[in-house]
Amino acid sequence: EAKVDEKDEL
Amino acid sequence: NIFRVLASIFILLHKIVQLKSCSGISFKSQMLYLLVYITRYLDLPWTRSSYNFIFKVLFISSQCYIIYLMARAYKPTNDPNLDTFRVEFLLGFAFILAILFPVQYTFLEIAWAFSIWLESVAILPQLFMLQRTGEAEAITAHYLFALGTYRALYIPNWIYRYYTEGPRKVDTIAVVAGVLQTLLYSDFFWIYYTKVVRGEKFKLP
Repeated sequence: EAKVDEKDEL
Repeated sequence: NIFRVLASIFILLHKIVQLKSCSGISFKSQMLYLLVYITRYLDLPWTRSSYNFIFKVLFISSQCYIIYLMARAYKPTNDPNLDTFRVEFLLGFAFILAILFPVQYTFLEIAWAFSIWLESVAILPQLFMLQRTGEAEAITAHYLFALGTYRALYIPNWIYRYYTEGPRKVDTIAVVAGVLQTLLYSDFFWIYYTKVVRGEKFKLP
């Protein structure tokens, strides 16, 4: 799972 | 998806400014959304994509403007007596889940999980208010529809990404919370579909 600063969802 | 939430924000701003009134809109829900955006976008200064950066700024600033309109400019049209949902429960729910199952035990990840869980239930004060009055102006119904479909449309997006990019790209917390949020909206969606789409007034049976 992506970390916060790697997420592309808003 | 992005355009849905922007649509919802513009519909709400249009409603408040045009009608010079924020009646029918739950101040508590709006405050919860502000808290959602703030706790989710703590990484704002380090956001890598300029696209995401712009939307994060847009969401936070437009939400602050909505709060300003409701708390200051059009305060007399805001009836706190109808807005009586106990938000402590929602904050507690989001906080407990965020503490129990974060992706990692860092402040940023816990705040992010908190914001996701809080968003999934932030509409409840608004739906509760709607239930007390039993009806809504068409524009309020459109606003709620746009807000609700924003997260609901993520569901087909996640399914698509699961097959194209693989299971590692899927955030369990976001998916569970997104499904929960859509379920909470489902009643509203149904009435919206059977009444408002056919040109009738939004009225609870």
